[in-house]
Amino acid sequence: QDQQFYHDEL
Amino acid sequence: MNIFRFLGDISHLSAIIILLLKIWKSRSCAGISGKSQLLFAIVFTTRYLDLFTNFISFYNTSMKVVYVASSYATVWMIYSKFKATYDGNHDTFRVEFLIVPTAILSFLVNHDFTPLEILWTFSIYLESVAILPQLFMVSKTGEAETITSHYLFALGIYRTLYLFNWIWRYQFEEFFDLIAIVAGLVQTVLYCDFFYLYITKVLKGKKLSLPA
Repeated sequence: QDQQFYHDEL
Repeated sequence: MNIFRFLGDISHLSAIIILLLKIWKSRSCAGISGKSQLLFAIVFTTRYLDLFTNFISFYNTSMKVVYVASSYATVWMIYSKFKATYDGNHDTFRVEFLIVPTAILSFLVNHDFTPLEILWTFSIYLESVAILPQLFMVSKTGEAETITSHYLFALGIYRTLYLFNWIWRYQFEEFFDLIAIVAGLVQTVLYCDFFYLYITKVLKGKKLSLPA
């Protein structure tokens, strides 16, 4: 789950 | 983006605008905790450093810029422009009790031990408790103006809506960020008492006042 290292929420 | 996240962002934005307008129109920041606003400015600054490192969407970038700019504008109005109306005597929460533990925790529990990620984590932890000086001030004076109550409600419900957003994202995108979820839960719990007073008093047209 590499998506946790960029944050797309505010 | 799902509906909960969008509504959460809108309520967050509304809270910020309500506060700016309240101070600007009344030319007074009475009843507002400068310390909480200072903490929010720190929260936005440390979280949105990724404005310089990656681009997500026009929506994302513009919201971040608005949040950062308005938090600085609010701090400026409280500590400079309308300083004479700032009720510092009642704004006595010790912010180091919030900043130091959240800073330590962000070094210990994070997704990645890099400067940007630690600052992001710190901002998530700090945001969850940043409203405490404001709630402390309300409990100390025993009351809040109705407009301040609307501000607090919009600000509190934003993270509550994000909790539903995370349930949605876990369900449909298999995405979850445990740090944000736990901090979001803490943040929402801190508002529960206020939510109760808001619904039972302010929505019925009464001013928010606490029993002596």
